[in-house]
Amino acid sequence: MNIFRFAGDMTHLASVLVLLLKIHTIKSCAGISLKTQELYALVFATRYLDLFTDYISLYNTLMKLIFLGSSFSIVWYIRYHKIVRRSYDKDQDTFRHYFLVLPCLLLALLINEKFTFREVMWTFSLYLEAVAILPQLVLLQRTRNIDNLTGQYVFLLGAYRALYILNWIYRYFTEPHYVHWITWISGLVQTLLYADFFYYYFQSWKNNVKLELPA
Amino acid sequence: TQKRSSHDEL
Repeated sequence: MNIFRFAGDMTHLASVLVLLLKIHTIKSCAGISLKTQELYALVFATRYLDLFTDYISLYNTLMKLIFLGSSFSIVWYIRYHKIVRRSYDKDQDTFRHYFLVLPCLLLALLINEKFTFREVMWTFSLYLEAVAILPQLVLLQRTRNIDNLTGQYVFLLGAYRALYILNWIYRYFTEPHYVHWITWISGLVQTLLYADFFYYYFQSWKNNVKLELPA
Repeated sequence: TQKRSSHDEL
């Protein structure tokens, strides 16, 4: 464990807690894409299949449970909570996320480190995580009004993967034979997808104006 | 012994 990875995990944890806090306190999911949340639940479900078989550390198991629990409860809130669901804008959140799931599954079947069910599922979760934010970014472009919590949520989500890239660089130089091209490339693609959001986020923060994404 | 799977990251 290194500081970059720990900071990345804490940033990732903060992003889901910000989202849960928003939904739980103001009972609203305005501006949040259910599609992205469903994709994230699928990412965690397919990545943490080894939850009960491989014990790595208490920290690892605990964080997996938190991420699984939070992502599924966010999906539950937006889908079924009688108050929260009313603020879900399904007419705007129309990204056909099946168009993301299938290509990621096919790619995972073609490009993976080992052709076993667990490994293909793990690779699928990596590819899917890289593109899972797209419905959310599309929704932000459409609705234009980004409230602070949603902006913070997306920012933290992007920052966590950027910290993970530093972690991979650190591990590459400190651990012999630590090479995971698939992880590195999908993590890089994921971070690049946030690049323009980061740009506008910093612009709005620097000029102290409300965050607006260009149409 | 802890099985150190190659995927020790979250």
